[in-house]
Amino acid sequence: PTPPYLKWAESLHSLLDDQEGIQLFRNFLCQEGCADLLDFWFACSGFRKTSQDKRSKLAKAIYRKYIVDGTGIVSRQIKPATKSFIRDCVVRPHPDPAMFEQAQTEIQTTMEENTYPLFLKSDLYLEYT
Amino acid sequence: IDSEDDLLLECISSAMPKRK
Repeated sequence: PTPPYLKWAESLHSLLDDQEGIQLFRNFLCQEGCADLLDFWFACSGFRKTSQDKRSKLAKAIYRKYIVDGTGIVSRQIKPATKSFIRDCVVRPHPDPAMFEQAQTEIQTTMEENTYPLFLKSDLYLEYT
Repeated sequence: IDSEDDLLLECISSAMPKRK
């Protein structure tokens, strides 16, 4: 069978499907000062599955932590139109479970184009393999 | 704010794959 670390190089999705892969990728992102990208990506996935009674509070928590401060790594990678869409959704009593989907896609693209290829070339990954 | 952080952590870990 293919060892997990070779699967991680197939796609970002394969990497994020493996607990050890996530951990190593997160260590790499911490070194680069951008672990929030990964945390936000998982927060968006978790948000979709969150029960309705917690969704409104959680939407505000995600918004405050990653989006409202425009200097953060996540906020800087999300398009202004997407941010204003989220801002409108957050104030609703029953936020849409898909309200962070566009932002998640934008952050995923950032990781696929930048941090993921860098990770595969990093000493951290090479030493692991 | 603490409980907001807890909620966020719970949300993030709920989205992660479980150990195989």
